[in-house]
Amino acid sequence: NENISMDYSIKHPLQNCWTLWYYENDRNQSWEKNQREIASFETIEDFWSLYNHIKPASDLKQGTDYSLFKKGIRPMWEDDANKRGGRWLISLEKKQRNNDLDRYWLDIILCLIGEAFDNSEDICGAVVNIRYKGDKIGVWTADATKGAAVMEIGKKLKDRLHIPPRVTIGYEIHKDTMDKTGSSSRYSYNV
Amino acid sequence: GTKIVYERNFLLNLRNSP
Repeated sequence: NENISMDYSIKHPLQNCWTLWYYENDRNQSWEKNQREIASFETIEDFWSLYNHIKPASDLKQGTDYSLFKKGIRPMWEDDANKRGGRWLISLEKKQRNNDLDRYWLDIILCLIGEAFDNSEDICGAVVNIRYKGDKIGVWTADATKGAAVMEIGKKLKDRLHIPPRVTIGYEIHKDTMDKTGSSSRYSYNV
Repeated sequence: GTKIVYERNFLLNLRNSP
C-alpha cells in the first residue's frame, strides 16, 4: 500500500451521506429544537475534516449528545426510519470516560461510514450520551423484528470494540424504551 | 447489490490527508 501514490485531488466517496447532530439541553426550548445538525459529509476526507475540528465526546458537557445518522434520518425514535427499530446499548462506567469512550465512539463511527456490518442497510445511526451517572453509546437499527440482522450487528460491534466475552450487551427496542417507567431495561436480544 | 466498504485502518490512514 505504501507504494501506491495517493491522488489527493480525488476524495473517497462513502456509501452513504451522514449527518452529525449535537444535543444540548436548553429547558427553554423543546427537545426537538435542542437537537441541532452540525454538518453532513459523504467522503472520507470530509468526515475527517469535521471530526478533527470538533471536541471529542469525552470533552463534552454533561447532558449532551453527539448523534451520527444517515442523511434524512433524525436522531429520534419518532422518525419513520427508527420507529420500528431499536438500539444496541453500550453502558460505560464512569472511569471509562477517560479510557474507552472516545475510542469506542470513533470505532463505531468508522464501522458506520465504512459499512462494516453485513447488514449495514439496517443501520440508522449511533448516539453517544454524556451523562454524570455513566456515558452510553447506542447503535440504532431500523427493524427490531429482523433478528438475524440485529444479532449480526451486535456480534460485530462487540468484536470491533474488543468487548470481553464475559460482558453482555443488550438490544433495546425503542418502543420498550418509550414505554418503560422505571430504570430497568428490557433487552430483546443479547450478545 | 454492491456497496462501498472501507476497512478501519484504511479510514484511519486518511485522517491527516491534505
